[in-house]
Amino acid sequence: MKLVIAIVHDEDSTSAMQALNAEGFSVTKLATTGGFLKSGNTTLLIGTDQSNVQRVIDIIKSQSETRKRVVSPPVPLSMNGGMEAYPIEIDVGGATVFVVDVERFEKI
Amino acid sequence: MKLVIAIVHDEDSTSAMQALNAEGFSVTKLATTGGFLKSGNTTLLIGTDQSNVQRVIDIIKSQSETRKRVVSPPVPLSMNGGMEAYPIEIDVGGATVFVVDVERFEKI
Amino acid sequence: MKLVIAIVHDEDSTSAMQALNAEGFSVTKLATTGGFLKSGNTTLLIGTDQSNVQRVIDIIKSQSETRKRVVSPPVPLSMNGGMEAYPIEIDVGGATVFVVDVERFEKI
Ligand SMILES: Nc1ncnc2c1ncn2[C@@H]1O[C@@H]2COP(=O)(O)O[C@H]3[C@@H](O)[C@H](n4cnc5c(N)ncnc54)O[C@@H]3COP(=O)(O)O[C@H]2[C@H]1O
Ligand SMILES: Nc1ncnc2c1ncn2[C@@H]1O[C@@H]2COP(=O)(O)O[C@H]3[C@@H](O)[C@H](n4cnc5c(N)ncnc54)O[C@@H]3COP(=O)(O)O[C@H]2[C@H]1O
Ligand SMILES: Nc1ncnc2c1ncn2[C@@H]1O[C@@H]2COP(=O)(O)O[C@H]3[C@@H](O)[C@H](n4cnc5c(N)ncnc54)O[C@@H]3COP(=O)(O)O[C@H]2[C@H]1O
Repeated sequence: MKLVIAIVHDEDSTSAMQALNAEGFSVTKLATTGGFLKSGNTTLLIGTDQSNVQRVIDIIKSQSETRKRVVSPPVPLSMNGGMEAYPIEIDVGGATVFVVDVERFEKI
Repeated sequence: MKLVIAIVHDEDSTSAMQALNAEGFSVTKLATTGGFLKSGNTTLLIGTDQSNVQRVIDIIKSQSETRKRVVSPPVPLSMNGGMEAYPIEIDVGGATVFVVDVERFEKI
Repeated sequence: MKLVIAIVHDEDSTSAMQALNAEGFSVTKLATTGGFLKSGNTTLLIGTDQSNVQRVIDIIKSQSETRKRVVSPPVPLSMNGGMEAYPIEIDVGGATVFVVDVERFEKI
């Protein structure tokens, strides 16, 4: 048994969950926040057998398209306090996926 | 050290946490959502020694009773948009538990 | 690849995240609740290479100072219902850190 932990964009989370459920996977959704942009995102937990991990990742990939976006993360001014915003371009699509081994799985 | 990740029903989470605390376990609670029913549930994190894992699972089991419920998850109509609700009966009690190995544990 | 799961105090979470981002680490923040005190705290997820784990832990430690606090967690009265509050002193600073092995990491 493996636990797939996938951080996805809010805009992609609903379709990702629906696509996973449609193939019989169970998903638990966590409302999370990205530390850098300080904006909300979604972390999905999917427990599944080793043999299904690739399919789960492929489904998530199919629902998470990478796109470029110009953002202005707030930055503190070092000398005299206050906050400065400067625009930078980053890749904000896609997903970040961690697969963790599960030693024991119980459905109570 | 192991990390027990237990997805339980909201109605069972308070008694599960109290029962765990009463035996000296520390618990961190996450407010989560089930992907299929799209309703809120609770994910508990309990870090504990290998030797306590069975006790933690037994406590969670004692506070999570399985019960049947008729639900109507919203389903998209394939042809012409819109949403259709149809009732199905599912097991909605119980708990889903993952035990993950912890390579390093630090109490700072 | 390792996944660092750190439960920190709300008051320390912003500086911990900023310090981690300043050194190039990505962080995902979960709003969580401590089971014993029933007050909000923050759980940080930091995926990073084995070689960076010590640095991540040191950064979190530098932003989480332990301090003593008198609290009154609500306790049920056993005989006749109702709730009793009694003050106790506990260590409420610091952080609790779990390091979990990641079998597979995908940046989609
Ligand atoms: N220290 C830093 N310096 C410069 N640029 C930085 C940075 N940290 C993040 N970024 C950039 O900003 C984007 C948003 O990061 P954020 O932390 O808000 O939101 C992140 C975070 O919540 C999560 N995430 C990504 N990698 C992670 C990791 N190794 N550990 C934990 N969470 C991660 O996925 C979200 C999207 O990440 P993604 O890499 O696609 O996109 C990142 C990346 O392009
Ligand atoms: N392997 C796993 N990985 C991650 N999270 C897991 C999991 N197994 C269970 N969970 C979590 O526990 C909740 C209750 O699952 P349970 O299997 O008891 O009860 C489930 C099950 O009876 C049914 N169900 C779930 N996914 C389904 C699917 N893809 N097709 C048909 N029925 C599904 O609907 C109930 C509610 O599911 P929901 O997703 O709202 O909520 C799930 C989900 O949040
Ligand atoms: N092994 C573990 N697994 C999962 N989460 C963990 C954990 N160890 C710590 N945590 C998380 O970190 C928070 C602070 O824990 P700490 O041990 O510093 O500080 C704790 C500790 O001094 C005390 N405490 C916790 N559980 C206790 C218990 N069962 N009996 C007596 N004191 C307890 O109350 C403080 C606040 O606890 P609270 O539960 O509200 O909040 C906890 C919990 O959310």
